[in-house]
Amino acid sequence: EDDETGIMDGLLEALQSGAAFRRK
Amino acid sequence: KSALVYIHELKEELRDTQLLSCLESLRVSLNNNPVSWVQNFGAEGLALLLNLLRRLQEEKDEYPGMGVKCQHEIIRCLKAFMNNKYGLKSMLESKEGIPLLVKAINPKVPHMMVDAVKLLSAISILEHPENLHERVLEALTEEAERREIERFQPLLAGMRNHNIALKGGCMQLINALISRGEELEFRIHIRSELLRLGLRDLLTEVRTIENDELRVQLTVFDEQAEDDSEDL
Repeated sequence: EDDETGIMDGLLEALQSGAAFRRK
Repeated sequence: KSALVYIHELKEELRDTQLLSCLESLRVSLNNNPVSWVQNFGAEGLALLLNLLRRLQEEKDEYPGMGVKCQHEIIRCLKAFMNNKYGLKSMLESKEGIPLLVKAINPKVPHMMVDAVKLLSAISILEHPENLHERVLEALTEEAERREIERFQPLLAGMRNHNIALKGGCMQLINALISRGEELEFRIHIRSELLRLGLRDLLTEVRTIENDELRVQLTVFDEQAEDDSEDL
């Protein structure tokens, strides 16, 4: 949502855990 | 403080400890206030931060260390600014945002470089707008041409650093740039370039380090390489 924070935190977490790289 | 007060302070051309103090306070405000506050800080505030970062990167410190501390604090402010849809969109729409983050990839300042590579990794993996990874790669290439070095040399230098977080951050960016390439040829080309410049030996060393974060990134790299090898 437009008024939510945490986007960058979420991206960084996904990168660290490897979730960002899982093939769909 | 209100967003307008910070904008006013940034326009005052503060230096050294006064500037650092202002930036530290701004970072806390960006992290803790609602998105509406960030929107008030807005494009004007972002432009002031980016201009300041560029100026500091171009300067030689009279008192070595303080300028770099301020640069790092700006990077932390940018991370906080980008933690919402509005800030992230604004940063991506700015012409200088990605190039200035790339300039912050400086192995001589490991703690700042970790933050810079991680933010660039995050930007690279976004699906919209498309091909942000290409914008990041382009910025790496242009900065390298300007400095007359290989475009991945700073990342590989970061991997040689003892700092485990920096090794992990550099691997994240490598994985992000490769994984977002839709064409097999692109992925193989980037990987080959990195391996030719010394990534193979660095990975051998990294494999001996017992660290979960590094293990995750190594697995991602290896699995992608294997899949691409099969596809080829």
